Amino acid sequence: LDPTIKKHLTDLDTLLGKHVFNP
Amino acid sequence: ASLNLREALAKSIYAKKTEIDERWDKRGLLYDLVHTKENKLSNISDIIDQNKESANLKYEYQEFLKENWNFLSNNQKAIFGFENISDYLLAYAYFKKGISEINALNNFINNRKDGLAAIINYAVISAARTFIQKESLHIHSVTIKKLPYTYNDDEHPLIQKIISSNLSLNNFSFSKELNKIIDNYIYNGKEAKLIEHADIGDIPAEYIPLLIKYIKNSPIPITDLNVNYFLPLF
Repeated sequence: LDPTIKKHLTDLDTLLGKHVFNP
Repeated sequence: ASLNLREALAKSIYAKKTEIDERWDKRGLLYDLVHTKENKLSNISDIIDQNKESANLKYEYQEFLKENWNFLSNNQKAIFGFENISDYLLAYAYFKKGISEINALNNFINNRKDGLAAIINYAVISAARTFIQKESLHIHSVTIKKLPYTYNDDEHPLIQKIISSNLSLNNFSFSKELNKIIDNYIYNGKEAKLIEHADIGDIPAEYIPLLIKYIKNSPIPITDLNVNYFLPLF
């Protein structure tokens, strides 16, 4: 993976995994 | 289900019983507190796992991806390597689009604009903007229907061009391909502006690509100062 692409995907992955919802 | 505080407070507190299988009075608050799952907020993966059908679908899809891994494109492999992004795609397909069957799911994720493509666009556009900023490239804003759009707007023609170019996320090709697109945009943009600003009357649109080529190939650099002289010769 291109390093900048990887950074943005990692950020997105973290954000999506961290956020909590009331199911 | 999570508890609603007002409804919960409306119930009384009953004393604890001694029977092992019936310690709490069913009419009371404490019964609810003990028997209702604690209202912990859950992340997307938890919510998928809490629902039997979506949990099964996720498991099936993971198996499916494992079996077909060698047939996936590099972009697919890259995205599916991120667990939370994969869960998001599954949750989106299942909870938002009502997809509960494995082939429909696979088709949705891989072929729809709001599936994998949305994630790839997110990554490509974000990376392109980072690149433009880091290299201090000057990308002119454009006016569409009297509103200004910069490269931070998805509507900007350069961003649209990048989206439609289906770039590979690969380490070796991405920056090279991106560079070419941006270069081409800036470069052609420069020639188009020279022609546009030249003071030689109306030029039929079909001549413009050819004129751009002549300007690019001209042994004498064409500038604002000499464009009025050279364009009629071209």
